Amino acid sequence: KDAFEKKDEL
Amino acid sequence: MNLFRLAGDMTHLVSVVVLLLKIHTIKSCAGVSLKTQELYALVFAARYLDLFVHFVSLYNTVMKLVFLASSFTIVWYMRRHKIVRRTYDKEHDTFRHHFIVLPCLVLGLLLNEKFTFREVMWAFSIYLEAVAILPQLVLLQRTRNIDNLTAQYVFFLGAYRVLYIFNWIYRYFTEPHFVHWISWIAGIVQTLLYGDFFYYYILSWKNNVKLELPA
Repeated sequence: KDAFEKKDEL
Repeated sequence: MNLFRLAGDMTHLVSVVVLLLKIHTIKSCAGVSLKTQELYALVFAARYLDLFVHFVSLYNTVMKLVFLASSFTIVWYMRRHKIVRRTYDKEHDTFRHHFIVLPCLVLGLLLNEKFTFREVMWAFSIYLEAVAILPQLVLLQRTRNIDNLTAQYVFFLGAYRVLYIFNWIYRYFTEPHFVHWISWIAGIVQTLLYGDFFYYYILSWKNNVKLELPA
């Protein structure tokens, strides 16, 4: 998973 | 999702609802900075570019759509609505907001987690969000009669940032490898900007007097 896929906040 | 994060998202949502309520029902945007609202619309547009590409959860998608739609709706009301736009205090909303967009973009190009389009736009949106409240705070200082709804809007927006910091502290200790320097530092800066406002807001609430910010 790249960094972006880990971003889950608004 | 932890309780701090949920509470943070909910106070963010409440702040938007409070603002829309004021604009839609009272038909007034007095004391509200169009500059700040335009910056928020840009923040969400830049950050949620991947809305239909990168799926996290139904909750995430719905919230993103709500924040995008509400921010553009508020800008539309303030610019185009024939009654609301007349209540806009243009003379006092003079912060040069265009001049903070470019530095944030440069910062996003220089400091990001990965040099890709999405990551640069994400970092840019984080930096821009950190300072987007400035025109609103400046306008509040210049407003003689700050109405309760405007004060509550800013209060809830600030509360959302405080709760996000608690959320990061919680996640740091409960999730392995949860480190996001960019959002943490920008988030702390953003929260500190509310310090002064919070102080006077709580003071006015304690003494039961109308909020007024010293210039």
